[in-house]
Amino acid sequence: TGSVGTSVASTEQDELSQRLARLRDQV
Amino acid sequence: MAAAAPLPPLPPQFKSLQHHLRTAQEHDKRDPVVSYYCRLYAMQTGMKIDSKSPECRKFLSKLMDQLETLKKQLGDCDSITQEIVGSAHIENYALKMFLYADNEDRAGRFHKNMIKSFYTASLLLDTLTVFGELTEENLQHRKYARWKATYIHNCLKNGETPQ
Repeated sequence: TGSVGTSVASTEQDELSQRLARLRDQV
Repeated sequence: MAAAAPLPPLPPQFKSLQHHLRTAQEHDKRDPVVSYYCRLYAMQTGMKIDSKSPECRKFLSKLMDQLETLKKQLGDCDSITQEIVGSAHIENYALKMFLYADNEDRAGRFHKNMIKSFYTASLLLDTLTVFGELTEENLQHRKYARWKATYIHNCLKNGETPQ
């Protein structure tokens, strides 16, 4: 379950990074 | 201009961002462009500090909601759609605050409002880093403004006259 938790956290972190890039028109 | 849903309590990891977020709130109506970029600074810095723990992710997600809402509301504003214009706006605003406080200082008028202006100028110069590295001049202004705010605050608190 540890690796699943880490994977979920990583996905959410990526989502935040993507939203930030979209916000700044960097995608 | 009202931001989106309120933020959850500030996680302790983000304590260093509390003043930038308060400045954002204070400028929601007065200058939404300042408000937007203060939140953007908090968002970017917060992600560097901690974007993994659940409470920090939750906080950053809500902050991002606010930023997206603000961007929609300010969609036709050049300072939001073109970051180079936004950068000039923040720099001008910060220097205006700095000059007001500096003039009061040189005239020997020491009061809470000028302390806050020095401190806010330093916070806005932090915010300017979302656009890239600060110029040497802005680095010096930020250092001086932060030092002056602390020094004059301590003098007034201790009943001393600043030099």
